[in-house]
Amino acid sequence: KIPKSTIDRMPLYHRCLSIMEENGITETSSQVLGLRVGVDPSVIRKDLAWFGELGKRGVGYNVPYLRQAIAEALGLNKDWPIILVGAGKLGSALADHNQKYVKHFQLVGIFDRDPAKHGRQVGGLTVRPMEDLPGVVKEHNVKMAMIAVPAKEAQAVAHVLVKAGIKGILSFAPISLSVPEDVLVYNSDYHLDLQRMAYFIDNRFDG
Amino acid sequence: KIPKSTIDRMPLYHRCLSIMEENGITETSSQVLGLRVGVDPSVIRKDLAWFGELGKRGVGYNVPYLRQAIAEALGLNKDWPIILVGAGKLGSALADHNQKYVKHFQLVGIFDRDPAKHGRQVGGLTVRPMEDLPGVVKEHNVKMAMIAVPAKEAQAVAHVLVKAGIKGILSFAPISLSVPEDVLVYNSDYHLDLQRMAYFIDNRFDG
Ligand SMILES: NC(=O)c1ccc[n+]([C@@H]2O[C@H](COP(=O)([O-])OP(=O)(O)OC[C@H]3O[C@@H](n4cnc5c(N)ncnc54)[C@H](O)[C@@H]3O)[C@@H](O)[C@H]2O)c1
Ligand SMILES: NC(=O)c1ccc[n+]([C@@H]2O[C@H](COP(=O)([O-])OP(=O)(O)OC[C@H]3O[C@@H](n4cnc5c(N)ncnc54)[C@H](O)[C@@H]3O)[C@@H](O)[C@H]2O)c1
Repeated sequence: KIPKSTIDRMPLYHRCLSIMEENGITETSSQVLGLRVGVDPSVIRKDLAWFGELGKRGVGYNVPYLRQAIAEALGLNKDWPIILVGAGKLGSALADHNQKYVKHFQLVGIFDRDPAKHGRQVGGLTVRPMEDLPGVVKEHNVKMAMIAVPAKEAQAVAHVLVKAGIKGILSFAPISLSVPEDVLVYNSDYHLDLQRMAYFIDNRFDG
Repeated sequence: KIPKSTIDRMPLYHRCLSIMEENGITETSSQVLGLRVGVDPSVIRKDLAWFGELGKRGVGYNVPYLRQAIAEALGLNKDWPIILVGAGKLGSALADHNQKYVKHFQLVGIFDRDPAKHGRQVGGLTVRPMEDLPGVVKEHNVKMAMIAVPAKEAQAVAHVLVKAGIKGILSFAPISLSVPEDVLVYNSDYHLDLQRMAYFIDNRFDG
């Protein structure tokens, strides 16, 4: 049973290794990787050990090989259709960014309750009314959604998503969402990163 | 020497405990906390052990006491002035959100190179030209900045920030930034959360 904290760090390693691979770096070590991703090398080695003998003791890791092994272990090459609720400032930024930079999670629908936004082109898609949401989820068998609406609206939106069949919600709204046990919720909160950064600025870590 | 992975999780515990405290919950356990934050209870107990005897074996933790202990250990009650570069869709959303919801990191300046944005009111502040940035950083002794500009502009902006004296950068641009050793960079990337969520949807975790 792979620990959740290990799984949570794997996409971070994969991103770093992808960047290294793009830059032609072919060999690395837990030390170098640790410095780049901000994780203790011993933690990296323990994490990777769950997925097999991925490196050579005393030699290190082959970058493309390790990246591919992690991608396979995490299913990172699978394509997922996703939807977005909220086509305001944040939603529009997310849609544009997603279209340009995110490869395996493709937006197939953007929804907003504001009629003024319906028909607007955002991130290569046309903003649609909330009434269209269940149909789109069904048509594309969508399992994941992002919420970018105000705090007081987020719970109601989560309810609509769950009813439509969504199994994973990434919410940017600053509120704790209530969902059934079989639905996952991730709260994206840059505030936590500011707090982490502040600690390390004041307690410069040598790790 | 507290491990970095422990420090990284502490703000997550603090946020959860704050929400519990707001909802009048006075007692909790590593099991309940673990379920809420998505961290193995044993990991939570190991993390908290770095900061003292914060709970009673077999009894659990007092919520307000634990929240306060974590806040003190992490210096979460300290006020930090911060600045933002990029007043586009994402930057505007960040500024509004920060003004409404973020207590100890206050925006004291928003900067953009687009003259059309100068003078615009965003998140309670007036958008200013990049030329004003060094002066504002100096005046408020700013140590932290957020970057919300396009990928190809982010490195140049990071250079300006470092030159002005910034020691911690939270970047939303999809690019790896090069900075001196004494400057911290956090890359905010919701893509990683989508990857984590996808794994757990496919491998429903019972932890
Ligand atoms: N977590 C973070 O990192 C972060 C960063 C920035 C903003 N935020 C949060 O993201 C949310 C959106 O911010 P924004 O600046 O884009 O706000 P915004 O007001 O510009 O956009 C919100 C959009 O949601 C739509 N909406 C409202 N209620 C709805 C409903 N019930 N169903 C469908 N659509 C609905 C509105 O019509 C609007 O288009 C806010 O909660 C904000 O606090 C979070
Ligand atoms: N990591 C994430 O979660 C996430 C989510 C959404 C968007 N993004 C990224 O955030 C960035 C901003 O997205 P957006 O939708 O707000 O874009 P945008 O085009 O709406 O805004 C960018 C702003 O940056 C300003 N700018 C450009 N170059 C500058 C420079 N050299 N100095 C100062 N200001 C400059 C522009 O004038 C503009 O106002 C993009 O890189 C995008 O890919 C990241």
